[in-house]
Amino acid sequence: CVVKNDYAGRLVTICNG
Amino acid sequence: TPKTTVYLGSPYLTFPVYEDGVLEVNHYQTSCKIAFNLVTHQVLCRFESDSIEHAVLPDAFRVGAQRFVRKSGPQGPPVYYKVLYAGKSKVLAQIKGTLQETKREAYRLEEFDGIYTRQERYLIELENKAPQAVTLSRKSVLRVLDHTSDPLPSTTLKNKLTVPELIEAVAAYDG
Repeated sequence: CVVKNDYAGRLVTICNG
Repeated sequence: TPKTTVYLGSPYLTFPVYEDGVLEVNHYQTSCKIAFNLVTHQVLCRFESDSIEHAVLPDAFRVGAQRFVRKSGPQGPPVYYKVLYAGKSKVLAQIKGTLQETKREAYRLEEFDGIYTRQERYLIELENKAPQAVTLSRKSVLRVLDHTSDPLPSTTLKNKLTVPELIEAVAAYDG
């Protein structure tokens, strides 16, 4: 999983698979 | 096809996930970049030299100005408490991260598959005693401090306390 800021500046965790 | 899930928030204490920190093991200190997972209470450490992620179980660690101490033994899952005040007595906070999964229905425009939230509970550790959980209320704090005179600032007549007021009360108790 990767933690980053999304287009709106919100902190999000994105996991693949 | 691999499914991508998106959660609002993060299970980690800080962002960026890895921050400069210090591990404390058997009174020895080692600097590394630390990531603290609030859901599992796992501590990850990355040294400048190899950048490999190491899962570690320190007695304590520091990230920036925050210090955490482990309270559970080597068996069982680790629990780290944030040290809010350390005099003769201590004020600790247990920060617990939780992932609340939301059902993303095809016909609805849910943005996230879940949300990471965090809860804090507070503990007072008197000298040579086990930590005792308190709520942010005058009644609960006085029960643990077991004091004949009220050590809480007299200006606070309300029953609800803030975290700085909790720390102030324990510091006053320590004298």
